[in-house]
Amino acid sequence: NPVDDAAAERLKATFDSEELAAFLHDGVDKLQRREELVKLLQSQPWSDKTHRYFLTREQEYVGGLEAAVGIWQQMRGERLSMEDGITMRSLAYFPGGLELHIGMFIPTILGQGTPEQQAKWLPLCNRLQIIGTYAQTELGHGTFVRGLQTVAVYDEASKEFVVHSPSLESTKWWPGGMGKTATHVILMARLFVKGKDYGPHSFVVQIRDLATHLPLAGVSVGDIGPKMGFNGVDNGYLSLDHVRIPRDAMLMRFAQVTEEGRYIPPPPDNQKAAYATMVYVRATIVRDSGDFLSRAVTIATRYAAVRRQTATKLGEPELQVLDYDNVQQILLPLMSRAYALVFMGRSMMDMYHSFDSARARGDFSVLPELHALSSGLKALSTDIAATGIETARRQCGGHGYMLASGLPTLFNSYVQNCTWEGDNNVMYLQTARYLMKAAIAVQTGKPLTGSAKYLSDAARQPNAK
Amino acid sequence: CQVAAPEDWRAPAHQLAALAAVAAQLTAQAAAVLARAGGGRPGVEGEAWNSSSVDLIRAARAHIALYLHQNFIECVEAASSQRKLSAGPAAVLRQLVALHGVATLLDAAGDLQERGYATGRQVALLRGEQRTLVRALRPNAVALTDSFGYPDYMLNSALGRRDGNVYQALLDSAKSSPLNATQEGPAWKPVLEPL
Repeated sequence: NPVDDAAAERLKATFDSEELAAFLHDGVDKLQRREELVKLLQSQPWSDKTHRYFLTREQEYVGGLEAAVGIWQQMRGERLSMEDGITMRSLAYFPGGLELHIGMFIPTILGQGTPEQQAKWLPLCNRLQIIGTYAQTELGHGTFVRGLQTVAVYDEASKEFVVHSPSLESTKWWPGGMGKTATHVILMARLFVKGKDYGPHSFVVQIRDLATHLPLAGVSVGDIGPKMGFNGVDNGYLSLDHVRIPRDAMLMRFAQVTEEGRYIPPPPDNQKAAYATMVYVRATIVRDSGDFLSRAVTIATRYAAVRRQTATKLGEPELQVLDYDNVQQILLPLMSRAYALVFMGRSMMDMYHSFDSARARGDFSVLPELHALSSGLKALSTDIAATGIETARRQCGGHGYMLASGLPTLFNSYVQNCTWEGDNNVMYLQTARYLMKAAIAVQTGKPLTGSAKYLSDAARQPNAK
Repeated sequence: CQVAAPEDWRAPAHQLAALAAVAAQLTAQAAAVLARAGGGRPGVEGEAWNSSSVDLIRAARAHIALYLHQNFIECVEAASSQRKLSAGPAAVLRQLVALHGVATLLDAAGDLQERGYATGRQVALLRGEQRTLVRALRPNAVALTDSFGYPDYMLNSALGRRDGNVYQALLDSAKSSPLNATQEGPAWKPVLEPL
């Protein structure tokens, strides 16, 4: 190019981008710390990204695990904070077999285990002597958790549970390190005590020998094959043939089964308390949607600024692609959506913390509203981000099809968000249920508060039906 | 609606009123469909619910789209009024907010007109306003990507690098290709030479 377009673009700006960056990252010190962590990562062989786009699936799997263990060891060796660890994970972005160990296995034991169970499992988790994951979804049962078929039958004689996969479709499928990495799973299974079905409960089940890493007797486990993205994390299947586990393998902070086989149901507010975890996960999904769309928009906009195509008159420089009407009419609205999602993510995390504080006081009054919003926001934000990443990729022409652009990997690893933690259509329907209840309330003259309050206002319009 | 000129569509009040009207219309429509499917009684379970899901999803999306935009407005106004941002970044964020509202409303253009909330002319004004806002934001496009604060290491993108040196980055990346390990490539001798 005749001029340094990237530098020229920055001279055009009417505001201080560093000030806005500091605001969005909660201070200059956070940005500086991130730079330091980038330098640390660049000095480590396991976080070198030079060859990232040329890896086979097997190399990706091994490399992802090396990166996860590398970050873990850095944190322990250098006594880095959890925040530093999360930032390094985000910077390196090499998902590996510890994703679910850190993201779900440990939090579930913390949230659902008794103090004794936490004392038993957490030290092993923290030293990586065991690696855990989740085993909820079955080949034939996804979002509808109540439809799970895997059973855990209590045997009073031996004081054990017998966990079993009764059908082909009850084979667990979990794309989170279950096939080859995990030694333990949090198994969701229907609890049977004295012939009575108490529905799905959580159990810690060892699936591999800690010395040999071979599957234990009665356990069939392996990798079910490549995924669209996120291939550093293996894609596991698991079936159990009458495997016996001790009574204390059932996570019993809430519901319990006594030695003599008496079922003690969870306290009434337990289910409401469990929503806190769900709301937290959804809040992080909303937050990440802004992050991923922002990355895609950054790539596409910067490239459109330095890419020049076609001169309008002979002898004149070719135009910056960003100056084509169709390109800017796509990229800048996309930019606005990315910023909207970034702010929504921040608000959603605030909402979660506020709910968590209220929950500690036994106040669950905001739960219906929060449930409706978190469901719908999970769906809409992931829809916008997934569609937006692909839109950004298309603005990069043929180069956007290259992995080196960063966009195909971004899309392939992101788009799963539209179907995990509740398929988006199901999530919208949860919001719709709240709306229909609100509509019925309006019809009966009840006042509305919260996000659906506008329905009351609409009903007061002269031509309202 | 009360919009008479393109710039009227920038006003948060007009944007929120229009998005709320769409959400209310779609909710009322979904409730009517659900009631019909349920033989006059709107229920939130069962067959009637399943046979109304298209309308229910449309209503939910509109409700959340309204909430998302409302949140964006409130966050930017709060940051500005609490002086967490100086005038420059605040002004650019307000333009982004306006553009987000306009873009969201354009997605709902059919719904805006279907029940007569907006006329075809008012939707045309909306489209014109999007063009104006995009042009206004154009000089800040790259600076707005800088504010996201992504280091090159994190993006790992030849096209998205901060210094704009994209073609050199693509060629540097090619050095890692196993196909370039030899000049003749891995298939020439075993596959093509016998021909």
